[in-house]
Amino acid sequence: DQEPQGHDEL
Amino acid sequence: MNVFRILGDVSHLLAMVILLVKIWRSKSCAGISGKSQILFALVFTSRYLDLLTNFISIYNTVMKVVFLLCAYVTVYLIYGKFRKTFDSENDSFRLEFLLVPVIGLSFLENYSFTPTEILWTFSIYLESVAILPQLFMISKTGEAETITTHYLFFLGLYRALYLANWIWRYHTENFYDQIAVVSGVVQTIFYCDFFYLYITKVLKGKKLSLP
Repeated sequence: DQEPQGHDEL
Repeated sequence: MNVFRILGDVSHLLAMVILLVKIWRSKSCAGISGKSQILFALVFTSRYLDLLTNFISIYNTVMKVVFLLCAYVTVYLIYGKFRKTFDSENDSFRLEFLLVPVIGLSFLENYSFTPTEILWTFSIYLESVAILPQLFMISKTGEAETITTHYLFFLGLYRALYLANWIWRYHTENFYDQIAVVSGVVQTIFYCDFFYLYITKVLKGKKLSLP
């Protein structure tokens, strides 16, 4: 399952 | 960015500051699990590798640096400066029981089989179990200093606030990060019995002591 690359959360 | 996430990050930072203040002022790390702090340092190290490559915002970069510093200073205080006060006998949780399944799962269940993505997944799975050595140590000694319970409260609260943040982001921007959400639920569940003791005992001015 594809998810956002480059996670923006800490 | 939403209020739940900001409150979550502040709660997380507050927890780390409370722990540093406790160790520094009491010049002791009695009752603190050094193993959990090593796991947290590992979580931040494996998660924030993109610190220099993937700029998101000033806030994001500053917080990552602060979190890494807090984690490593805490580990240094426990195993370095105040190692004589470290209760290694009661800090006996076997880390391999956590690391092996977490490493295995991060290779099996991830968003893409790339080094940075697997390390990020590893950090998410590891964070959900990183507090277990600390909770195990408290159950073994049967009690915890009040300031340590405040540390644990804000640490548990941070991920609970992140759950609210994910609900908010799902409804406002259709954002859904399954690995982070499932791990965050598991992580927060581990704190439930502590939350119960914290609210029924510590907030009533009693000392946290397990039956």
